[in-house]
Amino acid sequence: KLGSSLYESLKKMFGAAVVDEAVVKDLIRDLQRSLLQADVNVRLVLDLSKRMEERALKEKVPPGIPRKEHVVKVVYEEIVRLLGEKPVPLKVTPGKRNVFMFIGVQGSGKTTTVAKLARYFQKRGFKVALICADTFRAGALAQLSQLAAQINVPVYGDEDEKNPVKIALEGLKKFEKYDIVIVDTAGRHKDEKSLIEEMKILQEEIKPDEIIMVIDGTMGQQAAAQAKAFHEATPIGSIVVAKLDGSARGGGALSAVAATGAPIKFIGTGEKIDDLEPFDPPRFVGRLLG
Amino acid sequence: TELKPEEIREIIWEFKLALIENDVAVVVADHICEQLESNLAGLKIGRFNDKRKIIKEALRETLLKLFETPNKVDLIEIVKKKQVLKEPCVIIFVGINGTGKTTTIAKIANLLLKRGYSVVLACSDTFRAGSIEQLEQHAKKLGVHLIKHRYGSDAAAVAYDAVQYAKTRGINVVLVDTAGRMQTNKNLMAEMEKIIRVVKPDLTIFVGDALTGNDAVSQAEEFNRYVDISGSILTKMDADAKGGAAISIVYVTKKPILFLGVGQRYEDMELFKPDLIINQLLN
Ligand SMILES: Nc1nc2c(ncn2[C@@H]2O[C@H](COP(=O)(O)OP(=O)(O)OP(=O)(O)O)[C@@H](O)[C@H]2O)c(=O)[nH]1
Ligand SMILES: Nc1nc2c(ncn2[C@@H]2O[C@H](COP(=O)(O)OP(=O)(O)OP(=O)(O)O)[C@@H](O)[C@H]2O)c(=O)[nH]1
Ligand SMILES: [Mg+2]
Ligand SMILES: [Mg+2]
Repeated sequence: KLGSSLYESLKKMFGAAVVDEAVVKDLIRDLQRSLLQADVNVRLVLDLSKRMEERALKEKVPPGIPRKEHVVKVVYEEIVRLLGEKPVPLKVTPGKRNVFMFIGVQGSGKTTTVAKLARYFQKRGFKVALICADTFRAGALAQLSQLAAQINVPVYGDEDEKNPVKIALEGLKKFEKYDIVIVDTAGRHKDEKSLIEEMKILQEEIKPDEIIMVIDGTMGQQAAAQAKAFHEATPIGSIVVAKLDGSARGGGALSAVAATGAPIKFIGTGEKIDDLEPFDPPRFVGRLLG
Repeated sequence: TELKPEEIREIIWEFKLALIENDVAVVVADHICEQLESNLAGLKIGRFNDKRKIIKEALRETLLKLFETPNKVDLIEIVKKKQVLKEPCVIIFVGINGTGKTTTIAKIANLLLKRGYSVVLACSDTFRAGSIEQLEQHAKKLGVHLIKHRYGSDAAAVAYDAVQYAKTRGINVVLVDTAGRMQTNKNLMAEMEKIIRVVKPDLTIFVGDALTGNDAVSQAEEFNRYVDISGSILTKMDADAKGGAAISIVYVTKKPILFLGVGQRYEDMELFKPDLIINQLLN
């Protein structure tokens, strides 16, 4: 989705009879604009475009390849390198209970994604249970319970308990025999110090196998900073980018990956419980370059 | 001497990047900087004037002008007018998923109750899991009545019922919550259009997330196109949001921003003041 305007500028370049420095500079400028419109972090865009320009102009073109094709290859490689060369699957260790803890900014799509991931694993034969450790949001337990009811997955929560650690530990006791337990938490942002601290404590107490951050695909320049702050508090194992069924191009998520090193493992493509797809970097960038 | 285009172009480019870093959409930043460049063309300045300072002040002027929308929307004034007419003031909230519509409704209800107005809530989100329970908990906490139907029922019917309820009981304000929807989903946008057509609200408020990037343009454009919004509320400004989304939304809709959401509690809402965002942007 970083795509169509980049595709247009590549087409323009192929229209040029000879690829010279001016044409490459022109292409890089178009590229910058396209990446910025896709919400990629400004600093990252400037770094990326500097590197791409150097490589495109100075690299020895391998014999037999037209220079134009080489430039396209460079653009493709630099962006794929950012996302991670191969898709990284969410690891489930068989024969033990895997605990995944979901975190993220308010309204990013955590609760919905927790239910979607439960469905994903259920379809693959795993016994899944959910814990609602969001003790703040009105109707949080009802929301997760209603979603879980759609797929017959058990949920543990306690509307009278204000301590998320207590709820999580109680839920983990109850769901000892499950293959996968997914813990939903309250939304928070990096400047809510007490909530960030609460998240840290929760992670220390339940020791999840993986911490998954849900990032809103419509998020702009703040995505990298938010992800970085979350990562410094609780090391993020992977990212899910939600709401990519809209018109947002997801560059914020790309910036979050660059800032944390956490790979994107899934994307959310709608509000229904089946609207979850495994993330595939080369295919994503291929779509990006049209 | 006259300001030459080449000397100001470099400085304007730096300011443009600053706007974009502060979440002003690229196309909006482009337009603002084009306007800035034409406003500065041929401007006579003294040989020792600080060019950057002059350009910065010109940018400030451009941004301030941007926020001077053709209509002002004063929520309390509109509620007062309807009260005099002995009619309920109907306000409907729309926007994409997760921007803070439901929470904002609770904040507005709180604001109105504090001023002595009576309020009824309508849960026209008949789709999302837990939407009714969420609004119900807020209604209980605020001590107001909630009109709700079952999940899957007609969203417009709930709003219609709420307006009838308010009419028969002389309730001042009806606040209608709607389901989040992507502006690219034609069916859901058409459903929203139907709700507005049936209910004929006094105010249609677009609720946007201050952390949104370039998509703010498409969201504001589409929602405004489908239901002619009265104004916007920008939420999550407390999340270190730079406020550029406010500029994008106002630029595209030419409608005012009424309030800023600055937290999750009922009191976390402030009247929108353009200077705050502009100062933050330019300093
Ligand atoms: N269109 C679309 N909507 C989504 C997607 N993921 C989540 N949503 C919607 O986004 C809204 C917010 O989702 P939630 O799951 O409540 O988000 P959350 O992060 O748990 O929110 P908090 O708990 O309040 O922080 C809901 O309306 C969801 O249905 C997606 O991939 N596409
Ligand atoms: N920090 C902060 N959080 C907010 C603000 N406004 C809303 N939220 C949070 O954002 C999340 C989503 O809010 P909702 O009111 O459920 O959003 P919504 O637009 O009704 O969501 P859908 O109905 O699913 O589309 C909740 O966790 C709210 O507490 C704000 O101004 N600041
Ligand atoms: Mg949630
Ligand atoms: Mg809602």
